[in-house]
Parts: sequence; structure tokens; C-alpha cells
Amino acid sequence: DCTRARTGGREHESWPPPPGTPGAGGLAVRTFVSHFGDRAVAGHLTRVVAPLRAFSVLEPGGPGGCAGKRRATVEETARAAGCHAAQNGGFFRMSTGECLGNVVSDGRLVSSSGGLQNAQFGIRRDGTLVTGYLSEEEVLDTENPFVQLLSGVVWLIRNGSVYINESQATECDETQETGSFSKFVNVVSARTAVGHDRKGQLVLFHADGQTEQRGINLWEMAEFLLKQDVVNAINLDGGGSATFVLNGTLASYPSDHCQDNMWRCPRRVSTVVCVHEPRCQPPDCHGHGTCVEGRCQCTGGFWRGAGCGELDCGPSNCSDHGLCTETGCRCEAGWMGTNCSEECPLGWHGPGCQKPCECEHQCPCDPRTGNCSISPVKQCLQSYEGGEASSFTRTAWLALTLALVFLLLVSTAANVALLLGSRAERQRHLDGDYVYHPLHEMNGELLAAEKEQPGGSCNPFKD
Amino acid sequence: LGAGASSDDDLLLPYPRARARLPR
Repeated sequence: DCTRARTGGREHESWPPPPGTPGAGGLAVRTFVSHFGDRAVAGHLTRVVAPLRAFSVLEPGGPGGCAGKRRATVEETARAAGCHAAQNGGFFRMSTGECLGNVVSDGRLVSSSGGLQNAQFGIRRDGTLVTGYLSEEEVLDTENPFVQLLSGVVWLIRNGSVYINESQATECDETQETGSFSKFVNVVSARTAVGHDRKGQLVLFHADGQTEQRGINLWEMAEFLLKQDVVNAINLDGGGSATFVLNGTLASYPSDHCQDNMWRCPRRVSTVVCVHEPRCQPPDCHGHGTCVEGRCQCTGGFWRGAGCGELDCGPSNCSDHGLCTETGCRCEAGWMGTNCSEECPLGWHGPGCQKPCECEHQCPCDPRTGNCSISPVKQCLQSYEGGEASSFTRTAWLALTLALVFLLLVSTAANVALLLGSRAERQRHLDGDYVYHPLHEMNGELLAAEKEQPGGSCNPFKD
Repeated sequence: LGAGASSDDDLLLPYPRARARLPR
């Protein structure tokens, strides 16, 4: 078309993603041979349960194909990407291989048409399915960016109604010979389309044919899709480009001739629409898990969520005293335990109570800062000083007591000794072995006889 | 497999190739 819409909003439909379970994947490929007028037409209808994770727009021959203006058969591109089912995608300039229209492939903006008003089909990051016309600004949206987007020509069905006439008015300027556009709409040929059904499942359509000889026109394709409960759909490249590939192998009858025109050969086209194993969201599970059949299996004990992008340390959530990390709760200073619910034991402080206090006399410190100058600690120091003093007093008292006890013991011992000593003395006097001193006064003159007696012998009967 | 490149002879184009139209 000739009109560009750089900014503002354009006519399009947004369909919320299907509520499907995260692990739901899978595709259903149906083959048909239907009658359109007097023509029998063969084709395929493919439904994708989880478009956000199982559908991709692919560049020809892989990433960089559009920049390199490459062309490749759908088989080559599909095989390389492991597509279960694949079809040709957007239009391209036959002479140069340039990809035409908007292209977003697996979250990468590959090319922008600068707002040219042709039919668009895309999937946003949140899974919303978008069909219709977009301004350049809407294509480049970063809030809920497109992860897949490609351009076609003619919006076939809008909200369950055929929308071909309206498309012609939008996508074809009146100055142009309408002949070619109108012929493009009404001629029978091989056709492809992409859209979605009422359940939010992505739908790929392909019909074999040959321009002006076999196949269907856009009105017949729209009617067929309506019967298949498709609510929005756009028309993609057809004619010799129409190709359907199943598990990497051609499964349709292309209309282009080979060099030997006895045979038909699949055309080397540009972008490809691909249905693959459901990928995880994001494909690498945020680096915290492995993707198994579209489900992220989180590694480590604390990564959770469909994409292993959320940390979960349990309902207590670290008791608001810590940060949930991939190794569990990392406690704030002053707290410890698997849920940071335990205060530091006395004498320890810091994150996870890993540091010993460094206050005098092993006084406890502030469990958060290790500070020794807070009141409870001061009390400890005072009581310690006080305690020291009191313990000094206690020691003094103890020493004094011991000294007194010792003196008491000594004096007791001395008294006892004296007592015993005197008693022994007396006893000696009483029991014999003793020295007899006659008393002068009592006995008057000493008897001469006695004078001569030596001290040793004693005359017991003397006394 | 496959019989080589196609001859690109079944063209179905929405716009005429002849005249490149300038965007309005």
C-alpha cells in the first residue's frame, strides 16, 4: 500500500492468550480435500494450542536471513529450526530477496515497514494475539513488545466477519490500477493464511493450487476459515510460494515448475511460520532451570515460577529480616536462622550473626551493629566494673575472712597447745617422773639427810 | 532429494511489479 502510519493507533484486534496450562503444547494438523465450486482443493489446517511458546516467525535460512536478503525453501528453514509443521510466511521482493513488511522473530525486530498499512499478525510478550493494521509506533512498542510478527496482504476475517472489502480500501491506493489488486483477491490459486480461533489457538491454513487454474480465491478461503471457528486471519504469500512442510519434509504440491518442467519444485521463499516444541518462557528459564517439553524445571531450591524467574523462600519470606536469594534467606544484621527469625545469641552480631562482639570483658554488643556503646551494653560494663568492684570487695572480704579464719585457727591451735602443755605439766607432776622441789618454808630447815639426796630418786612417801 | 530450484513461474502478486509506487 502507499499510505504510511508512523504514529497513533490503527485498526486491529487484540485477543487475550488462551488460559492453557503452562505445560500444554502440541499441535493438530488436519488434511482436507474440499470442494469449492466445481474444484476439489487439497490442503492442511494446523491448530497450535500454545502459540506464545510453540509458534515462531523464522528468517530464511535462520537468523540474519532478511538482512542478507536470503531466500531458502521452507524445508531448509524448517528443518534447521526443528519445526513440526511449517509454511511460507510473508511477502518478499522476488528480484532482490528483500523481506517485505514487518518481521519480528523470537523477540528480535528483524525489519520494520515504517508503518506501511498492510495486514499484520503477531504475538506480544504476554501472549496477546494481534491481527490487523499497526502504526510504526505500535510495531515498535516496548511495553508489551511483539515477540513474533509478520505482514501479509488483505485482512481476511475480523472478529468473525469477512473483512476483504475493507482491506482493499486500506491496502490499495485508489490511483493504482485496481486491476492487479482485485485480480489478486479474486483469482484462484494456491493460498496460505495465519490467524486464530475463538479459543486463542493459532491457526495455519494452506491450500494447494495454481494461479488461474487450481485452488481458491480469498473469499473462499475466508469462508472456509469462518467454518473452522477462526475469528481473525490475514492472507499470506501464495501462488508458487505456497508450501507446507511436516517434520522437515515437503507435504504439499507446489505449483512452480522445476527446471525440467515435468516436475514441480518448492520455491525458495523468505520468512517461514513454524510450529515447534513448546519453548519455555523465556527459552532459557532465566538461566535457573532446564526446559523440558515447554516446562521450566527450576534448578536450586529457591527458584520458582513458570519461567524460574521468581525467588521463593517460603511463606515466612525470611520474616522480613532478610533477603531471599538463590541459596535461601540472607539475614540482615542481627538475625539468623533459615527464616531469619532468630535474634543473634549474646556475643554475636552482623549479618547472620557471623561476627563475635568485640566489647570489653566479653560484654554483649548491639546484634545489628556490633556497637558497644548502647545502653544494655553500658549496663554490662558498669555491672562488670561494679561487678569488678564488687568482685574486688568480694575478694577483699574473702581474703580478710580467710586471714581471720587463719588467725583464729592459729590462736586456737596455740590455746590448745598451751592448754595441753599446762595439763601435761600438771600431769607430769602428778604421774611420777617429775622433779621434787621441797618447799623451804613449809618444811622449815631442810633435813640434813635430804640435802645429800640427788634429785633423781624420789621418795614417794616423802610428800 | 528434491529436483533443484524452482522456476518461480507461478507469480501471485498483490501489486504490479512494473511501477514502484512512492509512499504518499
